[in-house]
Amino acid sequence: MGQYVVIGLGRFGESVARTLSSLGHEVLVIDKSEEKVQEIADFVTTAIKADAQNEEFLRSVDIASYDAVVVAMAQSVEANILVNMLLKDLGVKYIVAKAQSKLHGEVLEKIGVNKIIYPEWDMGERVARALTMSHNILDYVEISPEHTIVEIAAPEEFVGKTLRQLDLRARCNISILAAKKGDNVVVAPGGEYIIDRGDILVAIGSYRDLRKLENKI
Amino acid sequence: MGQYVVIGLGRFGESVARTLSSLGHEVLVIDKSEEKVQEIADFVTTAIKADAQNEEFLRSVDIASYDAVVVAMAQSVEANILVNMLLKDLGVKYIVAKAQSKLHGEVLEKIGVNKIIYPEWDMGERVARALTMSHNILDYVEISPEHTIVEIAAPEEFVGKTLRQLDLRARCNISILAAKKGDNVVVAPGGEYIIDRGDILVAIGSYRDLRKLENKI
Ligand SMILES: Nc1ncnc2c1ncn2[C@@H]1O[C@H](COP(=O)(O)OP(=O)(O)OP(=O)(O)O)[C@@H](O)[C@H]1O
Ligand SMILES: Nc1ncnc2c1ncn2[C@@H]1O[C@H](COP(=O)(O)OP(=O)(O)OP(=O)(O)O)[C@@H](O)[C@H]1O
Repeated sequence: MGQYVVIGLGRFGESVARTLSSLGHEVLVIDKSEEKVQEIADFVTTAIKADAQNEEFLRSVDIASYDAVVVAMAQSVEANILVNMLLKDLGVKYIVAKAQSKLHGEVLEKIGVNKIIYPEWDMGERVARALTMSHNILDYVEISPEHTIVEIAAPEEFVGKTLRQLDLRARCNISILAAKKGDNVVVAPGGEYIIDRGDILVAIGSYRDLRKLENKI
Repeated sequence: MGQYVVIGLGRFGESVARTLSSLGHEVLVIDKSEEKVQEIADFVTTAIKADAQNEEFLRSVDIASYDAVVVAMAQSVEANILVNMLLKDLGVKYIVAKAQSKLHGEVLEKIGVNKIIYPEWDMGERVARALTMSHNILDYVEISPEHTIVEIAAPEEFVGKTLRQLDLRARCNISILAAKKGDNVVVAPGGEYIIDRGDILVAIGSYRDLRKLENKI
């Protein structure tokens, strides 16, 4: 299993740390707030109260030996940039950092941060797209300008029909990649698959066609 | 096309507004900061400087006639909750709101907000999962505890082989749902599909199997 460091326990950092832990990985979290460190201590491998700008401290935990470090403190752009520069200098193998703005992110790219995250920007795009599709859309991945994968709750009109009867590919250029009943998933369901009430369909098509589909119904 | 209102032009709100606009929908944005309103004015249908807690104002723009309202101001939990309550009372059809914390979100659910967004929490989960998979993972959707869809850059070892040769389904229970060369996407590629350098594969499998796959290579 992997070994990761998360610096900063804001909402983003805490979520990264808890998710990594729940997936079975080893997680060291660092935060300058005693309270935050105490709160998460039972849920991660190690939680240490420290200032991430302290080079001595980072060396003492052998930070370069980890698979990756996630820099999740972003309110102070200065502190974020300096910590990232320090990690780079210490030879950390892979750095993921949250950025406050596009300009901040550009600086991080220049200093060699491997992956830059803009949580609010990215979620804004996802939410906007999901909102315009349907209130049935549960998740959304854009594969290309012409292809989007969506998870959509099966509309009432589809219930009881087979995929062959619906003939989505011919009628509106949409393919059903998978169908989910509860936690049970059928990958690449055949034409004989019957849609039940409550099914979740994983569909691929263009944004325009997916929107047309749900305007028809 | 749809008609939407976005209240609050933080990073999340601005991203929602710009994305909705770029998708061709009508967008009214409301923010109490003159500067923010000016900055976005050319990119949306209408941008108005106003305080969203002002009921008179909301009635004057006929806010209940819109398809949905996105409440993207979340720094003041109090203001966020009160604006949401006001929108509900004014008969807004569908409300999406950003929440600061789980407790805040719980209140919003109780007052009838339709969809609650936790951008930092959700992105934290996505980033953690993508991080542990591979630095090749471009995007990630969890369909069920046993099925995840990932977009992954084709590893060197796959280049020049056909899907039949790789036999991923038999060897590690992974199906390739689509393959992308640049913007060109092949949905449900057949066994004869040859993987090129630079291809992006859209694969489905369990978290464990997808991780095993990329540990083998
Ligand atoms: N130099 C530092 N060393 C260690 N921890 C730090 C340092 N600076 C800030 N932190 C911690 O980082 C955490 C996140 O801080 P910050 O205010 O930057 O979050 P944020 O970007 O607003 O978070 P989010 O939006 O994810 O909730 C806080 O818990 C804070 O104590
Ligand atoms: N009562 C209000 N009426 C209108 N606009 C408001 C009101 N209160 C806050 N805003 C605006 O909402 C925007 C977002 O504010 P807020 O500080 O809540 O964002 P945030 O949640 O930190 O944003 P981000 O999406 O960047 O994380 C600001 O531009 C602010 O001017």
